Amino acid sequence: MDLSELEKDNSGRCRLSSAVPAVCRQEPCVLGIDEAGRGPVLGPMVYAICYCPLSRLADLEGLKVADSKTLSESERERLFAKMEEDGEFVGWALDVLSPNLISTSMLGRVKYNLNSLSHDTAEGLVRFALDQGVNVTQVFADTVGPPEPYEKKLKQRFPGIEVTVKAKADALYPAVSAASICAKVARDQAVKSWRFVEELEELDTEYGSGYPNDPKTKAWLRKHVEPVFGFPQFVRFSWSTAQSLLEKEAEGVLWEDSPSEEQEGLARISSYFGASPRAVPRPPHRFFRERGLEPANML
Amino acid sequence: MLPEYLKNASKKMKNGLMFVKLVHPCSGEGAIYLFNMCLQQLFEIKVFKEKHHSWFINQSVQSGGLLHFATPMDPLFLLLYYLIKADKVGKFQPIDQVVMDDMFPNCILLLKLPELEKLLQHVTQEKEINGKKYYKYSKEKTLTWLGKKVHQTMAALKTNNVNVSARVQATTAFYSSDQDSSEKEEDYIRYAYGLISDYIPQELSDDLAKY
Amino acid sequence: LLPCEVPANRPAPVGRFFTPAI
Repeated sequence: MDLSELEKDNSGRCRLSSAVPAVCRQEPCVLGIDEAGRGPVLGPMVYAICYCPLSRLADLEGLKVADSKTLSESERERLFAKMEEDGEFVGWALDVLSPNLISTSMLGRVKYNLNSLSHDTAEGLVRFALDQGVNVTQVFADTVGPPEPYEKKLKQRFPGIEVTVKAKADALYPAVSAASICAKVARDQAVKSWRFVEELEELDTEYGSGYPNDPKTKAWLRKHVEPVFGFPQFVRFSWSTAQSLLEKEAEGVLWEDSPSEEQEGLARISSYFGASPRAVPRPPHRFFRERGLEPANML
Repeated sequence: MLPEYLKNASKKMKNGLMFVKLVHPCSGEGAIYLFNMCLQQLFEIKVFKEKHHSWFINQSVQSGGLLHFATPMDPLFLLLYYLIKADKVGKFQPIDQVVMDDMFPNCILLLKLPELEKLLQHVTQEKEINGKKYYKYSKEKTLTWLGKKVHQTMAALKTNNVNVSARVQATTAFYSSDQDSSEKEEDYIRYAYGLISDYIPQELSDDLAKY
Repeated sequence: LLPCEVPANRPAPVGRFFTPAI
């Protein structure tokens, strides 16, 4: 899988896709959606779709794309390569969502939580397949949050397509399992070849699985927390694991709209009854006020 | 933040650049100025002060994000302050008896300005007796001089696309074309007058408004 | 000049983590 796009800039999102097999434009197709890397505190989350003609579902099953959770990393890579070889009836596409994108979405002023980001990404991939002319008639997806609203949303977005959102979909439907393999292969490769934009000194890649409860991951986070900059962008700052470490180890940061400790400018009530009315100096002209400028009366 | 050409001023002379505390011509309180002894030029120092700023300076983070700007300022605004103050005496006086201030003794630096006499002509009547010049504040001449300042400022506001409209609007919004030009002109005059008034005593600002 | 305040004066690996974007 060619992740060079991601290596160029791993602070946003990047889309990879196979060519569209000709038969997928002619015959009615089933499309499976799944993700990889939803839980880890490190590295990207990957959303993937995989589609093939209904008539070739048996062949897809024949590829042994059983429930991807039961497969090892190398088995997944071998299977992915096999799907590529038999590419004349299987197509795929995926979005790699960088940790920075996840963090900035979740921590932005306008909250854009992980479920919404997931739903929108999945929907974007289905839209992408349709725009490429794939004749999608059925969509199967694993649940992200409660299945009903997600299924309802997908049905609204794609009228005329049969949508099924179910838990454990990757064990029930071969197209979802195949999508899950694509997502996992992409995530594993992205993590393995992660290029740190921060020139870290003693960079070690012993971060384990990236899951918050993995002791190796926790140790790696503790080792790489930086009091002013937090963490490398490989880390999802919006994860509570990361946040609690920052609270303990890092400096605070105040923004102009941070809840300010004291209400500036509230004069003491007694000052309004002072003997001489305070000669209120004329405020600086609007030109200066709008630019935060005032005469310097000391250096 | 200093204009680039000042960089070598401090090299040329030991005390090329001096920070001095002088009067603020509008408030009468003290303010920091920068005097360039070589070019005999005066700069006002404005400080950018907003809450919640820090610096990255080399490999460190520094709190207290203040930014001081040195902007060239017409020293006549300071001379004018003393001339108006001395006017209460109501007679012609040598300039070195006018520009005196025990609060801000460095005001005598103003007397070293190369074109001092030319400057004074904008705002005073003068008399010469036995080769010595005596000056008296002239409100009329001053208002004419300030009128020119206001028009120069209007021109600068236009070229710099400063948002002067009385109505609060996003600074990025361009002028709505429906606003007719006389209203726009009015806004510019009002804005420029307000800016100039930041550099003159209140009473003179009121006279300027009428003018 | 940062749009936020870090209430501290201390060394920080600015060169490694901060790339000013024009």
